[in-house]
Amino acid sequence: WPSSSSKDEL
Amino acid sequence: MNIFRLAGDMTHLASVLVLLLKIHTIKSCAGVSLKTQELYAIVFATRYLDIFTSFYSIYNTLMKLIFLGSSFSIVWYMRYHKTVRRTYDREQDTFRHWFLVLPCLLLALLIHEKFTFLEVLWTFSLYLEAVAILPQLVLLQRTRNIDNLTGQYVFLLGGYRGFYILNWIYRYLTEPHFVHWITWIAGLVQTLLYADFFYYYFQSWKNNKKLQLPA
Repeated sequence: WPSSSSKDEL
Repeated sequence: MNIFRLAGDMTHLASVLVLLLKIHTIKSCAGVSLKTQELYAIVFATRYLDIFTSFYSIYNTLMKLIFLGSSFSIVWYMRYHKTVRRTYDREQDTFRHWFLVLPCLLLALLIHEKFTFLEVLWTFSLYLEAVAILPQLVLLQRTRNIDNLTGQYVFLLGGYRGFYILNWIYRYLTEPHFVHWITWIAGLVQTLLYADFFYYYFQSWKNNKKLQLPA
């Protein structure tokens, strides 16, 4: 499933 | 963005500003581990590689630039600034931090979400950040007198990841499919490493005594 990314975190 | 993540970012920013304030105003880095600062510079350099390729928000990019700029300038101050470098206790700060880098890199090559260059380096930065504080904690146990600013720096640095754990719980509960075991476990290990520091920090704060870690 499309896992909502945590790349928007610092 | 949620209040926990904002609190975490602000706490993290405060920790960096406290350290820069200490080094820039009293021109001293006594009690500060250069090894930890170098590890953090590597953490940010490998974590924020996507700063040029993906844009989330002005806030996100601005904070990345602040963390990159501050961590590298702290390393520069401690290595090359003529006055500050003299206050660095080289003999006490002897943690072999390169022994932390390699296992984190190997682990990132083994356990990651996607096997791409950026993703492996990003995962490496998560693992490295979890252990980056170790040289600093070892140094604090060796140098008996921990000055307030250094104690506050470590306290804020440990607190920010604790707020991030609340942020991950919040996002897990509110966003479908927000599951990131690697980030969660690394963040938990990171926060647990501060557990005994937090205990002694609160003890010293409660009894209004100087912060002293047991040798």
